[in-house]
Amino acid sequence: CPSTKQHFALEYDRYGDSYFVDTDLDQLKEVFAGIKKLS
Amino acid sequence: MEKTVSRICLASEPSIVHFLQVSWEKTLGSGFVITLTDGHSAWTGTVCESEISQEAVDMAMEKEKYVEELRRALTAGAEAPGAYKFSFSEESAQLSCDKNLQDVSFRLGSFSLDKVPNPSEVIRELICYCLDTITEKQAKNEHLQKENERLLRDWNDVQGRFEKCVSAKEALETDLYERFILVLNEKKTKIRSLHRLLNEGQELEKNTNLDR
Amino acid sequence: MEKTVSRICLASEPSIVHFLQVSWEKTLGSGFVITLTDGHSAWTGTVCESEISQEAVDMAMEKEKYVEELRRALTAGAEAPGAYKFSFSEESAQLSCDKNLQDVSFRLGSFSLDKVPNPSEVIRELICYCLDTITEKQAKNEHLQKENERLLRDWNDVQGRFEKCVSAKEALETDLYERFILVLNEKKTKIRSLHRLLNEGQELEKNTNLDR
Repeated sequence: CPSTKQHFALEYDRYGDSYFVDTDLDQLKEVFAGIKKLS
Repeated sequence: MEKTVSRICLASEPSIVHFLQVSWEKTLGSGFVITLTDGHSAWTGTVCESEISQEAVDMAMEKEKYVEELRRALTAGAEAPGAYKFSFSEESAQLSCDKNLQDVSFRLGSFSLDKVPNPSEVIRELICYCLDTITEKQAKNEHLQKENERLLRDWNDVQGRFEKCVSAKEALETDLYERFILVLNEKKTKIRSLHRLLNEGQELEKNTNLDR
Repeated sequence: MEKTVSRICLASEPSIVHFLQVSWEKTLGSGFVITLTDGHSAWTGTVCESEISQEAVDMAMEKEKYVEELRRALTAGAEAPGAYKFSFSEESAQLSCDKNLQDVSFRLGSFSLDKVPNPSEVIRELICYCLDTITEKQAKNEHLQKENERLLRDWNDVQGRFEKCVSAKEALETDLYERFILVLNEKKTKIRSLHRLLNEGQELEKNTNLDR
């Protein structure tokens, strides 16, 4: 719903990578994989 | 000039191996010289193209096919035991060659030969030809062996480079991710601190408003 | 059993090529059978180990070295023209071999042979040995040729995989950087917007303070 969407928009960038939480190898790979789907 | 030497056994003397030397210029079908020897005597004869063509006509065979059959018969020798039957009569110095099929055999060719007055010369030439062929094949062997070794070295070399490349690719991926994570987390730290400042700022403003 | 056939020219008949067949069991030094033929007649003899040892002693040579010299002389034949001189006397059926050095030559060996009553048998055997050797070398050739083709295929295969790996590695690097830049720039956008908010907040606070 819009509020959840808005919450996520504040917490995550468009590729699903968190603005605040440090990333690690698995997470970054997952984000990159997501980008692959996007492109 | 092409030449072959093969072993044959004559129907009349199956226990004594004979040697058939056939030499020809461009193709067997353009005529050939055939020499028969038992290591002691020798007989030789020339078969010209017209005789070959005539023979093919008599056998109602296409000339190319006939020549191919002839070539196999005259050069296969012991490599095709039982496929052909050779008969030779010293009186008439007539060499004939029959092809054996399942239950029939048919005459493939018959050649008039002349006895060689000085057979040792022919025999020496035949042995020299064999020794030259051995030398030639040995040289080819050595060349192929060297080629083999070079190819094996090349293969090992590129296999090694390929394996290095695979591990370098894996290392690159790991290395890049590590760097990316460091840089990205730096930015996230920055975002968290700005966020904190912003929140503090907003808190302050709220309080200020309250004060006012 | 090891056997070699080589061409030699006798000092007495340089225009007629002769053939020297030497066969031995384990090593030449343990004794050998030597056969000489000109394609018409044949002579053969057996040289036993003790004679070889005695010859080495007479020449004050180490036996191994002497046997090596002998092997080279008796098997090199036409492959080493001029290196050795062979003499043969039909009367005594004595075959001798001298090694030619720059300006001297020394007797390497002398062998008593017996005339073979039925030379054609010996000559047939010699030709059969040559033909067998040709067949064997041809087979080895074909095997090496196939081996070569297989190695070449393998080389092409791994070369192709190596080239693919190199381009995959380059593509991986480009690809990862592209993705990383996208994700990183998101963070930078965020930082810019937080900065802007913070600046606006601070502006606002300044104004508020002024108001106050």
